[in-house]
Amino acid sequence: GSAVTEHDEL
Amino acid sequence: MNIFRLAGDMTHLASVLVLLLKIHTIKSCAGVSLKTQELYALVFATRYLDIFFNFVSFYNTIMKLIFLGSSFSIVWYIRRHRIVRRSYDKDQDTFRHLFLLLPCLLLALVINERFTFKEVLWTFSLYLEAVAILPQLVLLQRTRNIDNLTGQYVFLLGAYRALYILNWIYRYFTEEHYVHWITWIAGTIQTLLYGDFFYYYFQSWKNNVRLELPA
Repeated sequence: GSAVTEHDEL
Repeated sequence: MNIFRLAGDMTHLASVLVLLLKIHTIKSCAGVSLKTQELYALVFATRYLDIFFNFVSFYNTIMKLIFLGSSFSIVWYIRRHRIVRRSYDKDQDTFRHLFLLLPCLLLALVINERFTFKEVLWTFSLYLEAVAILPQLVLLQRTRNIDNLTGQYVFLLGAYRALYILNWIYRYFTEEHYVHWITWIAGTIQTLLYGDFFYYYFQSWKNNVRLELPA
């Protein structure tokens, strides 16, 4: 899937 | 999570702890820019708004709480603490917030991955974090005597950013669909801002003399 708006960093 | 990301987060954590420790034990915020600290508090407030509706991991949530708590504590210490606030040099710390805030807000409204409230705020926090160190760097340049802890604080912050770049490079090659242009460009600009400081930091370390930035 697209990770465009996934924010898994700080 | 890769080793660069973890090392970056730990360096970031260390930088904040060094600053809090300095302020709490020495009861002095000499050489610390309140402007930068207020901008960081805003960076974390806007970026970690998702803490309520976007669960990533236990680790992320704890770290977000620590960064929110520590940044607002530092601002509170400098503005409100009976003793600490006396050591704040208001006349030297003259950088204007709006100068950085407005361009970041406009840029976030125009250049973002998705035009939603959450996404614009997240992007705004990235742009603002990139330049939030500027008042601190200007203050360091004005202050002739940079104490060790303040120097270490800025060094650790710069190291954290450099490690995040290594983390992005690692993730780019090991993960599919891992492309975040806005994060990368803002993060790279942020790291470059430390270039000058790093140079003088290593010089002073190598020659074992007190850190001093040229005017």
